[in-house]
Amino acid sequence: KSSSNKHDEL
Amino acid sequence: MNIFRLTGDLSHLLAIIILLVKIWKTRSCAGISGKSQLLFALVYTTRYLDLVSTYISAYNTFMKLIFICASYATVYLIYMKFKATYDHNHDTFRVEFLILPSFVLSLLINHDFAVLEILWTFSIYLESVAILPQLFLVSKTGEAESITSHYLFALGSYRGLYLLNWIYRYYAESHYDLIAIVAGVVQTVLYCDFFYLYVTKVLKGKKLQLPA
Repeated sequence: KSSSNKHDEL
Repeated sequence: MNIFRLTGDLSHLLAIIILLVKIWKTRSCAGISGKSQLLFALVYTTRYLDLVSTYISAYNTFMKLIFICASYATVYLIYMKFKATYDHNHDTFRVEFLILPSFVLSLLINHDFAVLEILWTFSIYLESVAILPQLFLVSKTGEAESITSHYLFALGSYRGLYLLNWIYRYYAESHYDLIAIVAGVVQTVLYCDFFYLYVTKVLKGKKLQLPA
């Protein structure tokens, strides 16, 4: 899955 | 979390610490682009606004806070405390040429047309080019102190390691984010010329000096 509102990286 | 991301994050952290310690110990920010540091402060501020809306992990929150605080501390040292040593005559890159296109692009190409998402996208685009004023300053003066070179190497390695992290995540978790990947490739490519000079000169004990 591309794109999600949750960006879990810095 | 995988080894590439962890070493990428640690390399990023190391870069920020090297710069802060260098300025503090030498009581001077000569050779450092204040403009690049202002851009990084803007990058972290716009990207980490999700600190107030989304919780990911203690690690994530901790690192974000460190990056924001350290970038503001660096800007404070350059523009306030050690202002007299700031090389503003050579730090003449026009940052509006980076900020405005990054912002327009983030309005055009994003995952979701929402305020936080656009600011996140803007920060990704801006980060990819935020080092240009610093590289411009080095090219203008024709040289960089070894410690500045170590800073640039650690900062450049961080996004390079993230590229490996994204390859890993694509295969291991079927996760990918094209915006981050394309910007990350651009960011890493901008450092390539510097990486070459770093390996061929700085690691052999020579000063980073550009050919006249």
